Amino acid sequence: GIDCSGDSRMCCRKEFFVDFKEIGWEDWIIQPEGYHMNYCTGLCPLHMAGIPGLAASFHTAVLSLIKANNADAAVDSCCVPTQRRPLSLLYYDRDSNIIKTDIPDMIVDACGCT
Amino acid sequence: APKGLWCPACGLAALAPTTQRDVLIALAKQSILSKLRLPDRPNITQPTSRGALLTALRRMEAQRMDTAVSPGLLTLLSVLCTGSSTSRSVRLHFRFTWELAGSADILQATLYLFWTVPSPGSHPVTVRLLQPDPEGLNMTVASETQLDVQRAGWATLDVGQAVRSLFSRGSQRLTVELEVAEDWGSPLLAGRSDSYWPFVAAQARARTPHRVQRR
Repeated sequence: GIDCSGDSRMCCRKEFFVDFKEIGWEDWIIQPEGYHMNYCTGLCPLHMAGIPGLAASFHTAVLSLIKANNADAAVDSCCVPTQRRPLSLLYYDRDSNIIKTDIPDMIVDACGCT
Repeated sequence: APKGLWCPACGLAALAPTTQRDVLIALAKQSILSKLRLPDRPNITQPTSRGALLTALRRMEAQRMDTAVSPGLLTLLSVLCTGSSTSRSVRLHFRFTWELAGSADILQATLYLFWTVPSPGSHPVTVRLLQPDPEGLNMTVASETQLDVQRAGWATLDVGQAVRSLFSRGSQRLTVELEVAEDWGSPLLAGRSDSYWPFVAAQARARTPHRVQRR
């Protein structure tokens, strides 16, 4: 996977960090301090197509959207997550119980072209 | 979409950076709340003291309760929320989350108590798990255990069955009664420091919602 940098328009992973304190969630989420909601962005020209991706059905849905919106788009592969990991949370619920859990596939570690 | 162009999939123009950031933060909030099956962010009225929380997490680590290693498993901590006592008995109340009762199966639950002993030797303690009777007016004994406390320190007691029966009856509160044979005051150290507060650690597996396959 490629991390986005500079003006590259190719498929890459864009880092995006949500600080729980900034959004006023630090009182009920004990750990961690924030959520790395990284996402995939950028173009997948033909020579990059075929790098294995996770959501083939997602790719088909997006492709049909592209064709519906712009029949002559020369795009036939999408920039999607290829590696993800869980978000481990320690948080209070409404009854002030403390819950520790892992939410699977919440953090994107790498992106690629399907 | 790259700056200045429109998205080939949805046809919308690229968002201004601040708008994009707001959209992403809203998406992050919605994603976390939906995965935790919470309609909204909880408002915390009774945060647990940090000392009690750290001690509970440390005790759990010591018991190797790393339950959150496979999807759907979660660990729930209910730290002592209220208590009452007489010269020879102490009653502890633990409150459990309402959502959990309907959406998860309790795999195991352990009560953690920090004993204190007035003198060397063995000190008999009767531990009763109480639950409200169907009318909710009185408490009935769900189980009774005789213990012999030899020394001060942490002890554990399996309360899995009691917590499961609590949930099956739609109740939210587990009451534990400790009765001591002789007049040695409270058998617990809890009153002196919140690091010794009793707590219940339960492991549960979230029930996956029933999926309807459209053919």
